Amino acid sequence: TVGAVAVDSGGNVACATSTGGLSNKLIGRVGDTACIGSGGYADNHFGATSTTGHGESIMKVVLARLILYHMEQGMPPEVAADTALDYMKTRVGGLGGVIVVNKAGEWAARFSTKQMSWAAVEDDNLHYGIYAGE
Amino acid sequence: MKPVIVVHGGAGRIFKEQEEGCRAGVVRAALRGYSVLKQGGSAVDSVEEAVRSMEDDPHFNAGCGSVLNEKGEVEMDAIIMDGKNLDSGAVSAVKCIANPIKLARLVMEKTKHVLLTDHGAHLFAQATGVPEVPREKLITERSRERWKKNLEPDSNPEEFQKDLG
Repeated sequence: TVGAVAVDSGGNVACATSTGGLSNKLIGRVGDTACIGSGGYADNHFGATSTTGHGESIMKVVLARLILYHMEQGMPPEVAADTALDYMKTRVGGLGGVIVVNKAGEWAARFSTKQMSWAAVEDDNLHYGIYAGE
Repeated sequence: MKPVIVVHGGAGRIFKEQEEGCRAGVVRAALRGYSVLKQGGSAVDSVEEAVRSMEDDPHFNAGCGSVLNEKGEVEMDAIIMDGKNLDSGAVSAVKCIANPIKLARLVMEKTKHVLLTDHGAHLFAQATGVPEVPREKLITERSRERWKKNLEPDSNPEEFQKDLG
């Protein structure tokens, strides 16, 4: 799965997510990616997020919208992402990763899996990583 | 407002030999999306550009490089959303499209619907002039090998993927 979130100079946010799904999946299986609020969500009032990971778990907790809900409650992107990922892990045993940007341009790339490749550019500065802590 | 873009290339297992390709792929995608923003482009244009870049990169499970279903075929899903007005478009189970994210954006912009699937998405792609690509063009040797390995009697792909996201 791949995804992107952005905020433009007008303060508008957007998200995009695309995937080939799960290896050897049943024909017709649709995961979280195409489901609004699960594979991604964007609302100028709060921010935008794109998700990746165990699709069935992501759908059960509606992960992308859950993160924005936490941001609506005042959490910064990193805390909102970790809180939602932790809920998914404890509630349904699912692992995954998310990228988040809020309407102020604060961002996070967080994951409960061992790895997630990610990159970000803000103010002409490039950041990237694969392992936790990078 | 200073523009920002963040991209991910998936939370599945990345083998050592794939690491550099994945790092380079996400960096390339982020820079392409950022370039759109720097030129005054919208957030929607930016995320589409970034995702297209990764769909075209065989290191990632999307577009070219997608994993295969039980029949050894590609079935892809994509979604795009504009935070300005909550407009959204998505496609699922599309097969012979190089960039499903482009098709998702067309669903958002050209229809009253949020999600088109399978045959309907295929007909919509034809109607909007999105070219079909041969299905073989989206399948990499790595995806085929993984599919074959998962078909072996003692394999357990679900268990293998359980802790990987």
